[in-house]
Amino acid sequence: NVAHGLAWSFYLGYLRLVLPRLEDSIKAFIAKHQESFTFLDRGSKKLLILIPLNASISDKLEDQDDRICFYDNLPNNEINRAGVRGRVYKHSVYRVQDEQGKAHDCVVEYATPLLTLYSMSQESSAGFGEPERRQQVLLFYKTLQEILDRSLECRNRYKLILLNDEQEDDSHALSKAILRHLQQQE
Amino acid sequence: NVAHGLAWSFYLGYLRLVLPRLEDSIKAFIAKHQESFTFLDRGSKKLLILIPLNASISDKLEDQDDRICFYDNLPNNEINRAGVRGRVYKHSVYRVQDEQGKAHDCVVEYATPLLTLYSMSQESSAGFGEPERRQQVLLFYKTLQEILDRSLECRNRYKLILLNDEQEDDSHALSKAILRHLQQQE
Ligand SMILES: Nc1nc(=O)c2ncn([C@@H]3O[C@@H]4COP(=O)(O)O[C@H]5[C@@H](O)[C@H](n6cnc7c(N)ncnc76)O[C@@H]5COP(=O)(O)O[C@@H]3[C@@H]4O)c2[nH]1
Repeated sequence: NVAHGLAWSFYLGYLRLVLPRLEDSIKAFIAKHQESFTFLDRGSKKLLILIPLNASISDKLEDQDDRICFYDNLPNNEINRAGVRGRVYKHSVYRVQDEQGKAHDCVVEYATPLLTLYSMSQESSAGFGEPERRQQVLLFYKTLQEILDRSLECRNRYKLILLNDEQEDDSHALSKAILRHLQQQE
Repeated sequence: NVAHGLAWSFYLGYLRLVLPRLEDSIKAFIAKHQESFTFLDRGSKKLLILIPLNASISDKLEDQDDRICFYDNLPNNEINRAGVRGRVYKHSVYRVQDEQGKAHDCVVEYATPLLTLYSMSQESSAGFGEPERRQQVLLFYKTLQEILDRSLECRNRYKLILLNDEQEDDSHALSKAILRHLQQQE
């Protein structure tokens, strides 16, 4: 089950390295940008991780929804990793407009392993096709949820956002989903 | 089979992005360092990928063998990827001394997904233990070999170095293995 291994890899090789450092990165970012009215929502000091059920991922979030624009990157984290000296781990900050036009800042990205699931479903030699892909995305989401629930170092530092593709005709579906999670009570 | 998915992820999410750009990165590096007597071995314009059967990986190669030292990093490659703006991909150049004391430069790193295999075998909830791990490393190696053999964009730009742990008592086993592959006829 490919999704099982990719969820573990995403946790062991990424989330457990970057989530503990996230709050400090955001503080350094706010200090450098000297803005006092940003990162005010409840969820805004967490990494928002987008998991689209159809595994359809954009490299730039603004390509999916014009109420989203790229603001800047958080400071780089450099970690020596398996022979690569100072491998860079970074996150992007996006400004998301709500329906009143007010801007909300957040640290958001797609779950990168879904790119692998998507590409594997296109490669005939990889052994699985489009019908299995949706199931694998769900398995990825559930496995990741269980791993993160048990992880003390990652507690409260992330939000998994499962994106259904039912509102395909709403061009602001993504910003609305992000804002819903950003403003959610725990 | 975890190793199958990790091999695909390593190819789709990394090797197929970075290997086509490798030769240009090395040229830029040689120009910047203005050295004419480096990267002379046959294998030195390729990415050497270390695959230790016991999945035992060092973050710094010089920790494994004192005939290896870190030289510098190749220039950064920035790619927009799944919402992260300008995600950085880089490789490290190492200087490896042969038994005559002569230095050989090469671009070398461990296959990072093996870190996931190693950590998963330590986590009881991940569903596999140390006995399966060696098998999974072999499966990773074979799957990766098959994928890369069929990949036109990656042809001749890499070398997979399977490291057996039999010469555990030779403190220069790693540099010797690297040099053997670096100087090999095609
Ligand atoms: N968003 C995001 N930003 C990152 O910096 C990052 N680094 C890793 N990951 C994801 O976490 C998981 C574990 O990573 P690992 O390093 O073990 O495997 C990685 C690693 O073996 C290799 N790879 C990817 N990027 C690099 C890189 N910059 N340097 C070396 N190796 C890399 O290719 C595998 C797949 O990468 P992604 O398909 O991008 O997703 C990875 C993976 O799902 C990231 N995800």
